[in-house]
Amino acid sequence: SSLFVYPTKVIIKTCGTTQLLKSIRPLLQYAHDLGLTLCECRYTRGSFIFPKSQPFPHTSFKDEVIYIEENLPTNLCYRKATVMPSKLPTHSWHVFTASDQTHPQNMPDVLYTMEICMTELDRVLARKFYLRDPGDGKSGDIAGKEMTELTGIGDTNPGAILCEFAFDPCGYSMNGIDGDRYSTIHVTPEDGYSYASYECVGSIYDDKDDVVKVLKKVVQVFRPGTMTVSITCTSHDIWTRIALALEPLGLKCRSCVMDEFPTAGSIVFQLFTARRK
Amino acid sequence: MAASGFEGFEKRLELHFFGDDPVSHDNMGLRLLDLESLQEVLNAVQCTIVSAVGNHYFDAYVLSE
Repeated sequence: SSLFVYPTKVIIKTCGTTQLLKSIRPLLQYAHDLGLTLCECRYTRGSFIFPKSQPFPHTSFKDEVIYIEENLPTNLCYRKATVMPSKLPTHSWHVFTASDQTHPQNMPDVLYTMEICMTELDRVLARKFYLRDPGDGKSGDIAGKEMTELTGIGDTNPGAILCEFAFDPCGYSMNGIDGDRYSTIHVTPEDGYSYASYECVGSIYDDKDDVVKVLKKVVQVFRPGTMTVSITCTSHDIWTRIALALEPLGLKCRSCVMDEFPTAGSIVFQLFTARRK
Repeated sequence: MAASGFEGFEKRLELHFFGDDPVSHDNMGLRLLDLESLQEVLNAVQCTIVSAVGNHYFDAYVLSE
């Protein structure tokens, strides 16, 4: 799980049975104490692998939306909740956005957010995210750096400062910071429900090959059987580069849906599966 | 559920704020929150900070779970 704190923005991303949405109320209170007012809220997630294990308010998307709306101030009046489907019922993208009237363009036009979710990781590659000697007393930071080197995962953004952690007996999280941009990776390597995610921020003015290089590296590290890519961008067709990058890597686009959200702009959700399937 | 406690698919929340005086406190805003305050927020989520790094623009934390 990861937390990013900017002067006027917080991004928090958690897995497991965490109760992420319960952070809204204390965050709003602390922000208020600093003289800050909420002007935009975005909540996204994929379909849970173990939905019945999730505690309230994550018991259903409907419950989540009700909980968020109960905790948002009334100035965030432009609200939208949608479940974006894919060809696989196990892979839907859940989106809630809310924004106020006075800040219609909180996110600069040039930036996009890319959220990648991968399942059915290659078994051999996933084993690299297990500790070699669990319980040997090595710190998670040091073991995390070893995993970063072993997997080559740091090459997704060679210029970033990395902060990583390896969990005992398995699992890995990594944050990358590069100027004002973040990237983050989370891995659950257990066979049968293996999962990895990659998320980053990019600019439409970046070199067109940058997103291709990132996707190529991510696919090389995990070799997923199924991969979803969600692109949030206010005004650009960056999403068209995704399929062009992934198809030569053996991943075929099975579905692609787009929706518009107040302030956030368009979200494009694409599903890819390995041709070996 | 995975033995490590990981479910897989994450939940992601992004909140944007504005202030009347955005340049106050050297434009640090939410970065002025100390670790104790952040941990109080994370207690509600059921996470703790396990590693951290920051630069001129923002702070990044790796969390348990």
